Amino acid sequence: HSGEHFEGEKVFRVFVEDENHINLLHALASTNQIDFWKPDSVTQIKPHSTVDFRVEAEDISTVEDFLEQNELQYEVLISNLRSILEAQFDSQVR
Amino acid sequence: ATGHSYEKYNNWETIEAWTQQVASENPDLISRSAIGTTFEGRTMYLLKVGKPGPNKPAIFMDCGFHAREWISPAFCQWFVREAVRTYGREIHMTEFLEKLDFYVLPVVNIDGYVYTWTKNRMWRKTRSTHDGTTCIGTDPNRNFDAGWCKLGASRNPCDETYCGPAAESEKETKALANFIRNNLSSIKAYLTIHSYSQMMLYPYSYDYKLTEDNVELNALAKATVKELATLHGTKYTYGPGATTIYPAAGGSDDWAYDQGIKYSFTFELRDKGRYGFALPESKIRPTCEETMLAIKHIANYVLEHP
Repeated sequence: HSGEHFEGEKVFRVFVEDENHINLLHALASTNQIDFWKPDSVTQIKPHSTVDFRVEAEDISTVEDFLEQNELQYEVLISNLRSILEAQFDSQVR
Repeated sequence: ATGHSYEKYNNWETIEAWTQQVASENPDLISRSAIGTTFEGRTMYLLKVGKPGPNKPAIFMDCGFHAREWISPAFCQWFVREAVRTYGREIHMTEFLEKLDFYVLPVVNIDGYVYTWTKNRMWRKTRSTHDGTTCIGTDPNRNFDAGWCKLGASRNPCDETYCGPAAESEKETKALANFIRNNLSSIKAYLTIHSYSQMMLYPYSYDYKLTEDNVELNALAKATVKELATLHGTKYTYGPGATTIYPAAGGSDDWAYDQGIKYSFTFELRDKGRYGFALPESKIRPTCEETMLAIKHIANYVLEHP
């Protein structure tokens, strides 16, 4: 497998309560390279939902600072995407 | 096919060779045809699985709409394997294949799938280009003529949910839609396999309105996810797409339903976030096994409701 390596990239899950949270995520997505996993795009975020997105390594500190400064509740689903992608080939089947 | 494994992720060349091999090794059950070519010129192979017979009803199932959802093509291959492996040995599959045909499209977005193996594992869209933009790719599940680009889709070619310059602008979606249009009289169910988030969705996604079959589809989905959970306890949510997940126009399930295919469902396979699009190969077997229960439940229902 060649191409992008995803070293140090993270996947976040943000717990969205209200329109204010949605607006904050719109602002975040407008200034950072964010790959939405669920929902498919920032425009589909609804109140009382969770949002999963991937952030490239160089943007992680900015994104984490933003989430904490704005008191958005979140967790890190995947702390290093490269590790998860390597682990996907874990089959022992021949 | 050299190197092919049902419990590993296979690249496109391996899957393509497998379609040829599985068809040639099971000529009494499987026939292979080409329904079109992709933007980059790859052949889109469709497997027809079932004992030959006149006027058989059919279930159409596709996998690999979104390139990075690797578990989806893995399931289509698993389904074909289970069909040929258990025909004549297991009463339900035997009955299905004698009374039904399954049309299986193992990978819809082949170019995108190849790209995830060679350049960018996280690629989602097709690989087409269009005039007026340097951005590449259209979301194939926003490209069908079902409230096309009205809601939950983007007109910006650089976005992941770009609906394309027109409905069915993509060669892949056009080929799929043409096949279904040409076989509407026999196709009784449409199933499209995605990942992740463990959901079973039915129309509509392009509107908050409910279909006239909502009660029946809801009951069938409820029973199907209950059956799926019997094997490993995997919990699926279910419901109409717009309210259960989010509104999104241009989806293939909505389009198929509006063509008259009542039993039209989208499956979002495992998991719920731990692995996302990188589900480990060791999870292929349990995921496919439980999904088989769901597909067989629907097939049985279709047979009982002609």
